Amino acid sequence: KELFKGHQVLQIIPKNDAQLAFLKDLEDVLEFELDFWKGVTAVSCPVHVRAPFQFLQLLKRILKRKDISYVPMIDDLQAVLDEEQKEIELFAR
Amino acid sequence: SLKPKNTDSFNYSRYHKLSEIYSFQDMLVAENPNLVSKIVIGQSYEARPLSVLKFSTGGTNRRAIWIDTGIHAREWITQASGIWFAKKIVKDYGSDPALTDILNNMDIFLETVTNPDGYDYTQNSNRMWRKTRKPNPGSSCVGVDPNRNWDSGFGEPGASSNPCSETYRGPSAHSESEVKAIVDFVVAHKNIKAFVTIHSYSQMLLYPFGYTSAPSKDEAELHSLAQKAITDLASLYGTRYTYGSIIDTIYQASGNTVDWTYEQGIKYSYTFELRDTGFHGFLLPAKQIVPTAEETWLALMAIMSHTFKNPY
Repeated sequence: KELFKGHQVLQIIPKNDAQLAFLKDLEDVLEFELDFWKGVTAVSCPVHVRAPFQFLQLLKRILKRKDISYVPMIDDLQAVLDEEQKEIELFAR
Repeated sequence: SLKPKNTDSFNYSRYHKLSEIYSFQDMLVAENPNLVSKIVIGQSYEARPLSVLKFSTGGTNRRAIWIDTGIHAREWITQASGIWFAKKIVKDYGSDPALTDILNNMDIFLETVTNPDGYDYTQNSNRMWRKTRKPNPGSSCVGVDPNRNWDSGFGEPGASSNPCSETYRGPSAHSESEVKAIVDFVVAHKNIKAFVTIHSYSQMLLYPFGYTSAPSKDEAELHSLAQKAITDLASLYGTRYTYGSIIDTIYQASGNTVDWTYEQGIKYSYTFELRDTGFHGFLLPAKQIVPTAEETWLALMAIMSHTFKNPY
């Protein structure tokens, strides 16, 4: 079973067209293994992206350098998945 | 094990394994032989049946409404809502005059797990899986985005040609058996008048087009019906939806389901993006399944009633 230890989901809100364009480019970079839960649409519209542990700090640094603000939407994805699994098993019992 | 003995004791407030959903469907058919039947319209890549529940009070090839959930595997709220819709239909037939009127004249088809291979994979291997599970020759990446695989603007901007992308369109239109099965069914049926495909989690109700910014010829009607549907939806818990054409409301998406169905002549073609009202994304807590399904049902009823009252 694939684990998502250390993965975070970030909420990013592009403030202007330049940030929007940058995030759109980021969507096409497959090397960072970013998973856009909510895609890039328009200025002021939240983007949700899951970042794996190995690229999380790099992504945060890039966003900071570009002056793009973000907040963690899910701090520890695996913890939430564990909770979901626990609930499923509880119901099954 | 507390295996439910019937669909009344089935727990609608939790997420279920594929086998449990299959059992639910069979129980529903067994309990309501004069209203519900199960048809298998094809096979997934991993040879699972593509089952569709048919709700019909008789007649031959009546005007019909299609609803599907779970084409994107990880959007668990949609499969769970689909199960709730199925039970709601049998519960309300005969007591809710609007639904009874619809079913006395039209059929409803409901595919609750449109991408069963993907759903099983999310349950057992990778909760974040979205696509189908067919390998891509020449690539280590598996699967196609079944909402980019339809023959409408296929290959145009708004989908990826890279098999490793989450929006990989596939090698050719209708290359995915999960998509082809619906295509064949819709084309053969010839009398489907509304087609609603259900996703999550951006709280939107969208209509064609996604591959082009050109408005559809029915845009005004689709827009006002969407407005009515999301107003009805919001009346229950105040959940706020946006609505509009796919390309104007989210982004360009070529090869998507409802562009194809609309171009097949199904005027009332809509795609839903159900809840997340909080910060859960695809991990919507199970306690929100029933409220989500309840509010969505009101919007579905608006679309179905309008379709029934406005034959074309």
